[in-house]
Amino acid sequence: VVRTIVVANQKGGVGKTTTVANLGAALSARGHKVCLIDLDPQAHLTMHFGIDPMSERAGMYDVLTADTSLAEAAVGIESNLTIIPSVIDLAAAEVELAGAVGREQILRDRIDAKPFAYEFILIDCPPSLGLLTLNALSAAREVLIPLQPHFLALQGLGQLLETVSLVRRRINPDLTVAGVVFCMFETGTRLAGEVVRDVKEFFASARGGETPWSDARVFQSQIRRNVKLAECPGYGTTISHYDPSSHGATDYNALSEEFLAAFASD
Amino acid sequence: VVRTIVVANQKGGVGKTTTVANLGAALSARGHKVCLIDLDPQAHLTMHFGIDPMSERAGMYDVLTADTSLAEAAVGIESNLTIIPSVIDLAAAEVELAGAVGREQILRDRIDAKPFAYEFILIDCPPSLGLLTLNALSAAREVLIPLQPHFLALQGLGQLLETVSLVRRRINPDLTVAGVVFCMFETGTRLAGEVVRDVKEFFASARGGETPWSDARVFQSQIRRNVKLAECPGYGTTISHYDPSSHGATDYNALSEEFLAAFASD
Ligand SMILES: Nc1ncnc2c1ncn2[C@@H]1O[C@H](COP(=O)(O)OP(=O)(O)OP(=O)(O)O)[C@@H](O)[C@H]1O
Ligand SMILES: Nc1ncnc2c1ncn2[C@@H]1O[C@H](COP(=O)(O)OP(=O)(O)OP(=O)(O)O)[C@@H](O)[C@H]1O
Ligand SMILES: [Mg+2]
Ligand SMILES: [Mg+2]
Repeated sequence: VVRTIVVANQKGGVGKTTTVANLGAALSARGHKVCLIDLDPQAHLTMHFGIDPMSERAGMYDVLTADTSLAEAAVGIESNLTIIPSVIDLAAAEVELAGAVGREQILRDRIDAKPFAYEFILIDCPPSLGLLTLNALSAAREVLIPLQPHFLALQGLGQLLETVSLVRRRINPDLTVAGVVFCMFETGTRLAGEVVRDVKEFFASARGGETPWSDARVFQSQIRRNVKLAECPGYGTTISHYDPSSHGATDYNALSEEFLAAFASD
Repeated sequence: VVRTIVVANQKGGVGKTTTVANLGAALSARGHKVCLIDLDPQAHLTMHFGIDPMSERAGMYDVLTADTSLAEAAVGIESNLTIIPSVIDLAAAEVELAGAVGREQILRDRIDAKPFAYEFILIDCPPSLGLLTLNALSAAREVLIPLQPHFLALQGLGQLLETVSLVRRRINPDLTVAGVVFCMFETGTRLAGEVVRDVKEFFASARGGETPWSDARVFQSQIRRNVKLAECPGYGTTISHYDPSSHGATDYNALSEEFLAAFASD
């Protein structure tokens, strides 16, 4: 069974792209076949792997608006890691698809159209809850929420969960929240401690209820702020290749381990 | 003459809201009458001042889609500082206005409709180049670009400048780029040094040309990473009230001084 995971948070700059790139790479390094999908018109995930989003290649725009299959748009990165890149036209897709029948389910159709020989699909989303993110939520089984432990970043959590609820009720009954992972974590700051406590309390009080997040976990593995994570996209690679001994590599490795253990027990 | 400045960058989480709140407050503390406009449906600027975006009050949604004037939606913060808040419906405005005649110029109409007794208007934008940001660019004279000195944040600069060019050519001939301010600056990292050098070279080579950014400056004042800046929104206030002796307060003060000096010489 393919595990399709959407990495979403409408707050900007909280670590979505960095998490898809590095968690994806860590899962594939452990032998799992992983496909990454770049649904952000700004194409940062595509750039993270050194791929030029302005090139003529087929990308997610063609998959969503034309007859290009996911397999045709796929670009191999390593033996177990593939990416479906974003090209700059993807921004036009939001407007072009606004009137399409079942416009939120185009991506799901494309994924279901061809048997997909991957174990994990990770989808990177833009910083909004627009049509592209809705397509990801409709195609996925689980939502992973990267969260910067800051006041402003915490404010949007309610709205994101609300949107997940709506998608689950109206379009995708399988959708659940896998959990929250704290990114850019600055250990020792009072602010981070307060936000983590608030988030843990929120999910603890929802446990066992009927919401899409009643089984969600706050991942123990926190991704510490580490400049190497901001450097590696400039070299078109992931942290485990760029600096395997850095905190960034250790933290994303630990997250991949916890992620696999969490799934195994499901 | 009112100076209308749009603070824009489609990259998420680079310091747009923090800059509008704290630069605005620093300018008003120096005796200038300042109005802040929250054009982000996520309403982070509104929250930064402790205002509830879910409350029934009139906000930017009503100004853009109904007959509410800016003055009616305005909320006084201090003697020289006013905000026009965002309410959660603002996200609907993008869709509702998509078919309106001159849809990018609604905000400009509203600002021009009533003589505005402010010296500075600072507009906070969402992390996208959609209709709300286009409204801000059409209404403003200057664009201030907050930039995190990271590889991924640098990639979108070209597209942002391209969009400024289009707006200037087709809608707003007065639009120019005031400059770039580096936010969340981590002194001493090689990455920050490289990005700053690249950006300075880019604007230096454009100087004296015919582009909207040929007079743009890279502000000397850099806003250093400082957790107090992330704490103060949780208290509904700005850095100069929350912790006037912090780096954050010093840096935004220095930026306001440089900003005023730059304008004085225009
Ligand atoms: N743990 C970390 N430590 C230091 N820098 C980080 C970390 N995680 C991400 N970054 C950097 O911070 C910036 C924001 O991260 P990223 O782009 O992954 O967030 P995002 O949520 O995808 O942003 P957007 O909303 O614009 O899509 C990037 O420049 C990235 O390189
Ligand atoms: N210099 C700084 N030092 C530390 N934290 C900062 C600094 N500037 C901003 N922050 C924090 O970093 C986060 C991102 O900043 P902010 O929300 O202002 O960016 P933005 O560009 O407005 O984001 P968005 O794209 O989501 O609108 C916020 O939590 C903010 O409190
Ligand atoms: Mg991203
Ligand atoms: Mg903001």
